[in-house]
Amino acid sequence: LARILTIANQKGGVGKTTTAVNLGACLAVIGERVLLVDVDPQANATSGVGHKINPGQPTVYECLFGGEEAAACLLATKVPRLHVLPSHHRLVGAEIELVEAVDRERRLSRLLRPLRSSYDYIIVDCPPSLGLITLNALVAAHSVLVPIQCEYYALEGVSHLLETINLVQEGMNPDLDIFGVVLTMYDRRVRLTARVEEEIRAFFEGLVFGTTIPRNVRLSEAPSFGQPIVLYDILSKGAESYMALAREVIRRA
Amino acid sequence: LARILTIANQKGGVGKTTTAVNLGACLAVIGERVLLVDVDPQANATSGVGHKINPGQPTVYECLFGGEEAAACLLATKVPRLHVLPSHHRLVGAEIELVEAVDRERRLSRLLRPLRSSYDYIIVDCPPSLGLITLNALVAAHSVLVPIQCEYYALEGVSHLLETINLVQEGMNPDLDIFGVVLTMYDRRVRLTARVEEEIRAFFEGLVFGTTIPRNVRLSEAPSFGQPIVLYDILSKGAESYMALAREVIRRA
Ligand SMILES: Nc1ncnc2c1ncn2[C@@H]1O[C@H](COP(=O)(O)OP(=O)(O)OP(=O)(O)O)[C@@H](O)[C@H]1O
Ligand SMILES: Nc1ncnc2c1ncn2[C@@H]1O[C@H](COP(=O)(O)OP(=O)(O)OP(=O)(O)O)[C@@H](O)[C@H]1O
Ligand SMILES: [Mg+2]
Ligand SMILES: [Mg+2]
Repeated sequence: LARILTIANQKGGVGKTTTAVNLGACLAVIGERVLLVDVDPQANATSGVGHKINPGQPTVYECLFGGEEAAACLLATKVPRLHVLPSHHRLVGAEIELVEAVDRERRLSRLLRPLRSSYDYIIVDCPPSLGLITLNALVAAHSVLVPIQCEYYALEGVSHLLETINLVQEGMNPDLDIFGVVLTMYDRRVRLTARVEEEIRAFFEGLVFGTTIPRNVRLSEAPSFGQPIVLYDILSKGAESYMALAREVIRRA
Repeated sequence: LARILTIANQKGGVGKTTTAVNLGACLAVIGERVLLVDVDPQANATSGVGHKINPGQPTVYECLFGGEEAAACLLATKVPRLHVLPSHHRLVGAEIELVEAVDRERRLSRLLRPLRSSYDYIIVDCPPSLGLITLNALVAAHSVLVPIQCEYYALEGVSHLLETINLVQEGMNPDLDIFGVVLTMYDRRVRLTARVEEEIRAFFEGLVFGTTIPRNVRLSEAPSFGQPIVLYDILSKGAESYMALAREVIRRA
């Protein structure tokens, strides 16, 4: 049965999508069966694996609100064993639509349950907020993976993310664990990086992955070709580091 | 009367807060009276100008939902003529609380109106979403300033932001104009940057500011000292570029 791994951090631009897409693709290349679930209305993970949604094509929005089966919306990608449940901008209304919905926190969890037997990992990419969409992803997950940029503003929000995770653990999903913290866009030459990294490692102790993801321009170029880094440039530092992260994830799982 | 300038882009991490704080500080140093309004629950702009909120201290949340007068919550900063209406994490509940509120899109607009006579510019920093908080900021504003990072994912969301701005112009705020687009974390050496910049300039034509903001590590260090760049390192490229942007804003206003 698949392990459901939610990639969350309400701070914007810290590498959630880049981590979801490339960790997913590397796990698939290694041999695991992976489903990438995009619950961000920006739908960056969807285009990051090369898909553009046509009008009328069902997405995660139709699954959460229109009664579609998830299995009917899954798409294959250019990477063998990597599928995606795509998102679309219309999901932006979900925060409001969920407010008055029955079982408003469990919709995603119920949607993903029947898919667990077909995959080894289900990776959920979240929007940059702690609203009802991200809450759904935390309730649905076994584990949370937190990408953190070694910058001051990124550090400030971590305690609120942990508060939200605690609330979910105490209530709707007692089995939720923090799988790990991954340092992204890591630039050893920047003094601030080392200072913030120290604070993160002191705060999270053993939860911080040994693998750090360096700032690597190939990672930001790859999405414009709709390709994960392993297809775009397997020899890049970006590909190497996400492949190392995938191996570390398998070891910890 | 103050011009209300909202800094918005739902893509995360593109430099909204860095632009709000530093454009505000530069305008103040030049001689303008500036109010920075932080409506992001992350409250990065609040800490970016050196403030930490104590329990019981009123913030923008108490103004929007608790009947506090904005004037009672304003704080001075280390920069003369720069004040801030601070935010707090408790604002994270606002998206849900606003759904059923009367006049849910106009709360911020009504809050800021009495302050217009005391300032030349009111700059509003938004969260990375197109929810009711950002909608309030668009309804309250005369103009929108859009920071864009020259990266692929950042480009994808621009059309949705423009759709939202159009909706606001057709309905709740017909006078809203797009003041300009500023390219942030601009790195001339990166090939992707030039490609994305071309698309942005073709799309926005004359709306793109001549001033671009280069990637400059001093800009990311300054917030950890609670200082805008003009106080932290006035000789840095970051300070120079935001000062140039401030002069361009004054010319356009
Ligand atoms: N290690 C890296 N090196 C260089 N660029 C990177 C790296 N990781 C991410 N990027 C780029 O930085 C930007 C932000 O990353 P990404 O979009 O993955 O973050 P996010 O947390 O998903 O953002 P959002 O909060 O908007 O969902 C993107 O343009 C991406 O291509
Ligand atoms: N020109 C720049 N050069 C270097 N670093 C920058 C620059 N502009 C912003 N940063 C850093 O990049 C990160 C993202 O910027 P910032 O937080 O201002 O973006 P934002 O759009 O406000 O993010 P959010 O979507 O989370 O509100 C911050 O850590 C900031 O210090
Ligand atoms: Mg993302
Ligand atoms: Mg911000």
